[in-house]
Amino acid sequence: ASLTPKTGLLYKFNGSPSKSLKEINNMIKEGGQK
Amino acid sequence: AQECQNLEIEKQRCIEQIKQKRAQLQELLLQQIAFKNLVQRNQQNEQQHQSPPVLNSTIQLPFLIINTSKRTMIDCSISPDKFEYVFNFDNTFEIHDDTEVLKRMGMSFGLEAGKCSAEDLRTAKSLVPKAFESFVTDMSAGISWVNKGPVFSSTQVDLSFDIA
Amino acid sequence: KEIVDRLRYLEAEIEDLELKEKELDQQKLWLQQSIKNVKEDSTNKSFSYITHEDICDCFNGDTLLAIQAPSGTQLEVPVPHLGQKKYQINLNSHSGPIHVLLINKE
Repeated sequence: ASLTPKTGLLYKFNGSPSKSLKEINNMIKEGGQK
Repeated sequence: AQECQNLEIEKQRCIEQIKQKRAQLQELLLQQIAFKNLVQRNQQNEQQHQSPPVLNSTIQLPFLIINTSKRTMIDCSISPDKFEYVFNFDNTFEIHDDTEVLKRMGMSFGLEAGKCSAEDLRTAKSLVPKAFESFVTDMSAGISWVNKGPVFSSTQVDLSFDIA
Repeated sequence: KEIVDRLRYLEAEIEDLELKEKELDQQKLWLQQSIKNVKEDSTNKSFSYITHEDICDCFNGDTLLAIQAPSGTQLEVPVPHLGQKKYQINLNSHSGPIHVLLINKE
């Protein structure tokens, strides 16, 4: 199913900045801490 | 007075935009330095060993790296044409792009942290066009571009430097 | 009169900031083109790799997956559900196969 910003984060190869990966990492880290 | 207030808000917005764009510019410069440094290192290594590295012992750029604890169980599903992958992890992971990996390898000489030796600074400056040299010096001293941007005009920049 | 003066001053400041922003946009475009030139140069391409040792030294002890995918490939990470130790990555390419390499120092 397609993700929305509320259900997940997206990164595009050669299209998204490094910042997007940092956001994904923070989301996963927070999920792990919770 | 209302218009004054609106302009104050607009001014703050412009200042924030400029800070963001300067930070992006700094990041692009680090990317260029790291990439060129990597190419130089690999060229020197191949010259020293008089041969390219062993087959399958290298990863070509660009790439992403996913790292997770060695205790993590990873379940992977792949479509027959390899156009789709699904990974399931039972533990947290991190994703890094090749620029981040090059920084961790020290390919940007620690400039992003403002920690760069004099010799490395000389090398780093040789990897960027002359117009950007003073900014590399600023970075090495821990001076971020966010509050102090480039002052040269774009017409001073020479693209032919790249091919050389 | 003070407010009118302040208004004029702010307008001039904003004009100056907008010019600086345009200059930065130009410099960013230039630098992006510069990076593209450097990365697409055939000599540079043949030396743009890292070794397994390089990567293992950066992520000591971790399990590592290297992903090489065509431009435009989408990487999606769903928000983890509360209370579940489940994390997922979906990779979706529309233009070519994705290559995944397991790198493990052992």
